[in-house]
This record gives sequence, C-alpha cells and structure tokens, in this order.
Amino acid sequence: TVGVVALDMDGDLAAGTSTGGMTNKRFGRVGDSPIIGAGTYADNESCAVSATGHGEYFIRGTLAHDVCAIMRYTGLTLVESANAVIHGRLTEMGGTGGVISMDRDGNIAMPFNTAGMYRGFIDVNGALSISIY
Amino acid sequence: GKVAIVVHGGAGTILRENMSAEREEAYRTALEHALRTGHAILTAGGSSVDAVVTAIQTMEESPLFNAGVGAVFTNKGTVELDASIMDGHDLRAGAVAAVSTVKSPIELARVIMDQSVHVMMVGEGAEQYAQTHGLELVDNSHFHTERRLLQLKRAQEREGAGEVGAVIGSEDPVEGLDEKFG
Repeated sequence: TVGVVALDMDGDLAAGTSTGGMTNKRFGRVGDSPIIGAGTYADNESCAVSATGHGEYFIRGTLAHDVCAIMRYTGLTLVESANAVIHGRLTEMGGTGGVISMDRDGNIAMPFNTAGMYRGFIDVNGALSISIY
Repeated sequence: GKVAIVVHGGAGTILRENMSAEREEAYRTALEHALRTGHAILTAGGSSVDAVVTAIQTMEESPLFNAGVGAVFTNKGTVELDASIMDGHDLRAGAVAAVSTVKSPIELARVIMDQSVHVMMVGEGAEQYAQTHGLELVDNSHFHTERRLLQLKRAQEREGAGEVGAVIGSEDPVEGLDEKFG
C-alpha cells in the first residue's frame, strides 16, 4: 500500500491511497484503501490522512476519518489526534498499521504500531526526511 | 503560500536485521523520488490533488511497493488493485476497487472524482469507465513480479499446512511476512 497527503499554495489539502491489497486474497475481499473515511480522508478544516495496515480494522474503526473528526470536534492537535487513533483505538482493537497525516498549517504526524513503515516528508520549510523503522 | 507533502510505502514487519543495505537504499531512493516529484508540482503552484496523484503514480510504477507494479497476488494468482483520493477543499472523493487492467488506479480514482457523479466504482464497470475516459489499460501481467509470486507460493504452502489464510503481505517478504490471519 502507498499513500500521499499534500498541502498546496491555496491551503488546500488532499489525500490518496493505492494498493494491491492482501496476499492470497479470496472472495473479492476489499480492504480500507479504496474506502473513503477508512483508508483515505481529507478536509481542509482538519487534516488529510492516508492509512496502511490491516484494512479490516481501519474500516471498522473508520480510522482515517477518526483522526480528522477528533481534531474537528475536540480541538486536539494533529499529533494528539493521530496518536490517539493509532496507539489508542487501533491498538486496542488488536489491529496493526499506521497513518501519514498533515493539517492545513503543515503540521505532520506519522504514527504506526508495527515494526516499520516506509515514510517520508518535505515540510513547509523544505526539509526532507525519510524513515523506515 | 507554504506547501508540504508526506508519503508512505506501507507498514508491517519491516525489520532492520532482514533489510540489506542495497534494499534499504532502494526504498529510500523511491520514497525520495515520490516526495520530490509531488513537491515540484506544489512549488510550481500546482494543486494538492495533482501532487497526490503524481507522487502515488511514481510508487505504482515501482516494483518495491504493494501497489500497481509489484502488487501482491490474490489466491487466483492475479493482481487486483484498489485506490482512493479526496480533496479537502470541497470534500469531493473518488475511489476504485478490484480492477486488474487499469495501469494507474489512483488516476482512475481521480477521474471518477472529477468527471463522474459517483464516488466509488468497482471491477468491470470501473474498467469500462476507465476505457471510455481514455485511461491506459494493460494486461494483468504488467503488474506481476517474481518476488510477489514467491510470497503467494509461500503463503499457499503454509495454507496447505493449515497455517495461514489470506495474509497482509509486508512490503517485502525478505523482511519477513507480516502475517495477519484474516
């Protein structure tokens, strides 16, 4: 699974996710990546999110939307909201995975509860960072 | 006028001890390419939607990631692709699931968002829509890689031994399968 979130000069956020799904998949199983609110969500008033991991949990928890909703309704920061979803709700459900997320000020959060997540950013100051573990 | 971009290439049992220096370098290079490709669009005044599509397409075309070329195999030995996109400006969205001949699923999701009255399309209907809207279609073999075929074979061998159902393939079987028994 791959994903991108972006902030443009007009202050507009966007999120996208693309995947091959699950190895040895049967019965037309669909994961979270094509489901808006589960694996992908973007709202200028809160944040943009792309998820990766065990899709069934992201669908049941509508976790991409959850990050945005927590910000929107509680006023928590992006980092607090994304951490609450991945290290709280997802982990409590027994699921694994992570998200990349950004708010309209360019704040970035990339929490995950697995051994690694291929991830990187170029922030509003032009700083580039790439991490794996 | 500030711009920024973030990418991921999947999460899972990605362990340092299983990652060769060459492979780690290949991933870092591919992630940086995605970042710089999307960032160039943003600094030129392009939209965040354009940056998302273009950056994801670089990873759909890379055999390293489970998307497009290099995607994992289904139980039937085929590749089936999903994608979605959302514009934070007006909450428009596009999504596609279970396509097997659309070269760039994220591009189709974008076309569905921009040009159709729907959000999500699946399977044959989605491929028909792609064809009528000028998107490139390819044979399913375009997405096949040896590495993912090996991953499928290993999963099915273990399934034969009653060990595993569908698994979430980690981004690289060399790093050890991230086995979730769905």
